[in-house]
Amino acid sequence: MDDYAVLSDTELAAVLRQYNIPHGPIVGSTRKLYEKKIFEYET
Amino acid sequence: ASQKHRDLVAEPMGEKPVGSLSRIGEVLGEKLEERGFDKAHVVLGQFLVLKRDEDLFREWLKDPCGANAKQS
Amino acid sequence: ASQKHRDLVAEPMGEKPVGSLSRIGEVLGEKLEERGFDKAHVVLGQFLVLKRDEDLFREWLKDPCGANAKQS
Repeated sequence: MDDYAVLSDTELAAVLRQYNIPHGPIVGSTRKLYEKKIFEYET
Repeated sequence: ASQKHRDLVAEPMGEKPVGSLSRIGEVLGEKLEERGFDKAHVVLGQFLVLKRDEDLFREWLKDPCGANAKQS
Repeated sequence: ASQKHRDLVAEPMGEKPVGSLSRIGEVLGEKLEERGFDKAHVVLGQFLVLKRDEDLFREWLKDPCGANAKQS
């Protein structure tokens, strides 16, 4: 999951949109959740 | 839980602790407090930032990863 | 701004757009929308997650585009 940490919030949001994962803004308190959602989607 | 919820919504949330939220038991309450979500209004804030998406919020509650913005 | 604020607090926030928040001008409103803060309640959520700390919130508003996790 660490390789998502290098993505900027904007890049992370673009991946969430690409995978059609429902999401809100990426802030300190939500970022880890969205990284996990992408990881789950890709695995 | 429903009585707890009625108590919570009966007056402004103010500085109520996270434990005053219904369905937040002792273990989860402590976990949330460790991550800076020590007050009911901070957890409400997280729900709003998750755009009131209940699935996302439930998922986040399972593993309240990510500190609240103040800590991070 | 004060009239805008009075309009905002006169009724439930519901699905009001971010632009209905007083002092959020067009440019900042667009920036916030790009970041996913398209509704007033989502911005309120961030303020609550910041534990209603006005300095932190002002700081965050100055630059709502977060750095990546590593940088932060």
